[in-house]
Amino acid sequence: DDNILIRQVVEDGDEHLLNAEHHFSAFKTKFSKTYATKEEHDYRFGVFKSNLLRAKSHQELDPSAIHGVTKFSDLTPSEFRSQFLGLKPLSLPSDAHNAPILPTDN
Amino acid sequence: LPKDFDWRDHGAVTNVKNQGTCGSCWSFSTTGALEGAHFLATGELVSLSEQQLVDCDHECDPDLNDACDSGCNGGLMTTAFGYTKKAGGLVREEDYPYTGRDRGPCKFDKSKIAASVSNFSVVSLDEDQIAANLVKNGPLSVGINAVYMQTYIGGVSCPFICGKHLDHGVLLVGYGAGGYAPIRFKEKPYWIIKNSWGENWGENGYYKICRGHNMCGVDSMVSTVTAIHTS
Repeated sequence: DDNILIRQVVEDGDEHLLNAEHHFSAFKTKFSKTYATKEEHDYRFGVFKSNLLRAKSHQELDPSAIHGVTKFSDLTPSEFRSQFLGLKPLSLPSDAHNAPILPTDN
Repeated sequence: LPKDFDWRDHGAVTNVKNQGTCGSCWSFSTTGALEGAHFLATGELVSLSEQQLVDCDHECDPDLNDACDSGCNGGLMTTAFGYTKKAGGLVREEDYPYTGRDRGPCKFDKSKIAASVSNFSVVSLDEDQIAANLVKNGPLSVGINAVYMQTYIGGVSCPFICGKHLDHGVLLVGYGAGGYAPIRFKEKPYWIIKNSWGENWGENGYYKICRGHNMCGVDSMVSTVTAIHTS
C-alpha cells in the first residue's frame, strides 16, 4: 500500500457531481428554501442533482447562453411545467384576425 | 426597421412581475401587451390586473368548448384579449391585486376599468413582420417552448435543438442586432423577452433568444393588441 501515491476518493462518471452538497447548500441559502421533513429535503437534493446534470447538458446544447442553478433547480421538469408555465395552445379564436402586412423596408 | 429596439427605453414596459406557483403566464403576457398598447394610445403606463383575468376570464375557444381560459391551469392570450374586449377592459393592478390563486370569485368592478382593447390580431410567422408589429404596435404576446428556461441564467439562448410545442406565454419587448456568443465567436441577433418569474430569474427577469429560426417556436404564436385611445 505504501507505493499508492494517489488514491481515488470519488466515484467515476457523471453520477458524482463534485460539490453537489455545496451547490445545494448555496441554492437553499440564495433562494431561502426550507423543507418540512428530512425525507423531503433528501428527495429535493436528489432532484437538484438531476437538475445539475440537466443544466450541464443544456449548456452543451445551448452554448451561447449560460445555464446553471436557478430558483427552479429543486423541481422536476413536470413540476416546473405545471406550476410555472400555463399556456394552453388552443386554436386561435375565430375573432382573432390576421394583422395587416406592414412595410419593413426603410 | 431599426437594428435594435427596446420598448423599455421608451417607458412602455412595467416592472417584471411574478406569477408564483400558478400556471397563469398567459395573463401576464396579456396584461403586458395591453399595458404597452395603452401606453402608445394614451402616453400613460399603467400596471394592469392579471388577477381579473385569473378570476373572471373563462372565455372558451369557439371551436373547442372544453378549452377555456382557466386561471392557474392555463389559458391563451388571444382568448384573454377576447374576454377583455367583451368585459370592457382591465382594471389597475392596485385595484385588483394578484394573489396567485384561482379559487376566488370574480371581483371585477367595471367602474374601475383602466385600459380597454380596441382590437387584436395574430402576426404571421415572419420575423420582419413580427419586428414591424413590435415597433408599430408595442410589445407583443408570444408563446414559447420553455424547456431551456428552467436552467437559464443569462446570455442569448440559441439551442442546437428545441421543441416547437408551445407551453409558456411571455412578452416580446424588443430585439437586438447581436449579442456576443463566445462559443460561436459571432454576434447573434436576438429577441428580448419579458418573463413573469420575478427579477431573480434570468437577466433581471428577462430572457434573450436568438432570432431567425423560429427558435423554440417563439415566432409561431405572436399576437398584437391595440388599446382604445382615451383623451
